[in-house]
Amino acid sequence: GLECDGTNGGLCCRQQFYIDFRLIGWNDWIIAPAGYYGNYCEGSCPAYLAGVPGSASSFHTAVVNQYRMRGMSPGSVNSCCIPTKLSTMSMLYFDDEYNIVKRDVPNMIVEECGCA
Amino acid sequence: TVSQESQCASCGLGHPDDSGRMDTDFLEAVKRHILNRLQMRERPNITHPIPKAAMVTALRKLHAGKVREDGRFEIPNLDGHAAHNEVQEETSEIISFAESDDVTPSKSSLYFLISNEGNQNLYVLQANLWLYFKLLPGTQEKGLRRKVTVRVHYYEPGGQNVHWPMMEKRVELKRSGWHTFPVSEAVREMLAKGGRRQDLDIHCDGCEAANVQPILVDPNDPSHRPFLVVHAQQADGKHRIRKR
Repeated sequence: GLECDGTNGGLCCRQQFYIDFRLIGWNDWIIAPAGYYGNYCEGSCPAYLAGVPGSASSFHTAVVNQYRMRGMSPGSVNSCCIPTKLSTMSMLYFDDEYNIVKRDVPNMIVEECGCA
Repeated sequence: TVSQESQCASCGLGHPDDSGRMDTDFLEAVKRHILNRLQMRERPNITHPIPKAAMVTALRKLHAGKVREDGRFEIPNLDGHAAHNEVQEETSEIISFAESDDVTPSKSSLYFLISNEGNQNLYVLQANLWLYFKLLPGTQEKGLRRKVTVRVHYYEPGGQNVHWPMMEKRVELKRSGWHTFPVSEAVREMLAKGGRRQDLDIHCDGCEAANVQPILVDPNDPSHRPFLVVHAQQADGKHRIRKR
């Protein structure tokens, strides 16, 4: 997965986007963590990148990619820059009834992006 | 390309002219995303904060929480990234602090507010009541173990003051401290009925003779306010993701 640091020529990459809960006034109900990594994916997915990296190891993907590189696209031409690896985020917060809730929320943080 | 942009939501983002507006839009989208994932329609309206002493004690007592000396919270895996990325089941720990009001019939009565609203389809794995027992002056010096029997009853507020036995536990006290009482079944039943209020009555046989006092809702002693810890997970099995 590429990081969006201005050197990847607009290819599909992960853009870091951190929100400090204090800055949006949410620190009165969210005890921890102090902020959220709302990372997202952006950038272009040329045909030769389709299927990378999520399913690059697949034999079928390798064959399909060869077709694409030669300009012969079986199936869909377009691919999309999407999260290929997500992680869980644990949160500690107050609910409406002033209870403290600790919750493990899966697939909350984008760790890697790729073309699919 | 244009054709890619038209079909791919994440393609073509990041035009420099729109960066300010994009940040605002993303901020709103992220806020909505967090609320959705926590199954909330709106952020909770916090008008009066929980006494910090009560909160610190409750978190200190739980395995999940550590409190640093400066009073800030230090929660393992709560730096925004959980330690185990493979964790796919959504689990919750809810700490509810005891309340008392005019409806509670006696000094030994208290109640907790827990609802499935915003936590839909939660299955209660375990619920424990935490009570602090204080040895009154004159007892501690003797260093003797005191045995008391604690009975927890539940009742329906506004009813005819009928108390139903919930659990009974023999407690041995050498010094003042916290003790836990399992109340999983009662909390499960209450949530299954669509209720949100768990009314309890605490009776301690032998406490008076042993010079022991269970601390209930006492505004002068927020550090020892009773609390209920509910461990729950999403009950909806069909959305469970399994790794193969």
